[in-house]
Amino acid sequence: KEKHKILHRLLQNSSSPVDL
Amino acid sequence: LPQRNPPFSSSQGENKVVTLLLWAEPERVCAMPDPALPDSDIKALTTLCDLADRELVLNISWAKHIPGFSSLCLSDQMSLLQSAWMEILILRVAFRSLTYEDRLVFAEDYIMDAGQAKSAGLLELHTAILQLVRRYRSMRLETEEFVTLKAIALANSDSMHIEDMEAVQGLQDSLHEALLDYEHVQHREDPRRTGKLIMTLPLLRQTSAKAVRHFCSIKQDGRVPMHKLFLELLEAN
Repeated sequence: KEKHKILHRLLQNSSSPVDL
Repeated sequence: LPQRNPPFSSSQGENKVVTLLLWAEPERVCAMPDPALPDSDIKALTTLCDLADRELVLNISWAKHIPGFSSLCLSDQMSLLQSAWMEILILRVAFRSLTYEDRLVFAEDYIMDAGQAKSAGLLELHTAILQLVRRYRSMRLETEEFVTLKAIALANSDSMHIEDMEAVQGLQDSLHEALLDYEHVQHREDPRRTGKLIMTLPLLRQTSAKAVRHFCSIKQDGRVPMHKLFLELLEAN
């Protein structure tokens, strides 16, 4: 996760998802 | 992502997953090549890498809106995106290019013909993406099919690092079912259309691998500035 920290951060921070 | 609210219900005959995917589709991004720089291969590649980096941010946010994606564990969400990010970028370019003959629409303000691609050292990639464009054009790929196929490409990215394969399989199944349902309602005349769409995915995978290899070698060359997210995902491959 440390190696892919931007992806990790963006996934955690992006707006709340729509789910079924 | 669009500022409007998500659709709470679909009209009759519309598939709910497809409706949500249409809603979640990111806005188009402009390439904005630096007017102060003289035209060169470095300028073209810098523009493309910058554009890709900004699109990646949107695509990560888009992924979170795929019904079922955010129910996966964070590590599996990362693994799928690390495997499929270039396929998603390329599928978006291919879809934008459907109405253009032999040119690739990287952005509305950045459309590349074979001559320009050759100057940027991208002729092989340009040719490969155009093959995909021709395939979709001959099928008259629709927006609903494009958004669903893109989500399927992500769910089906064959990462080696999936922790909960059952959950990922569930996501694949629900997206596959959405496509089958859409085709059943909209294209009853062609019962093989879903299969034809799915059968374009190997060419997308192959083209994506070509693109990743090419941009990895550009990275090693070190002459083109690349943003951190783009670099991070190149390294993940």
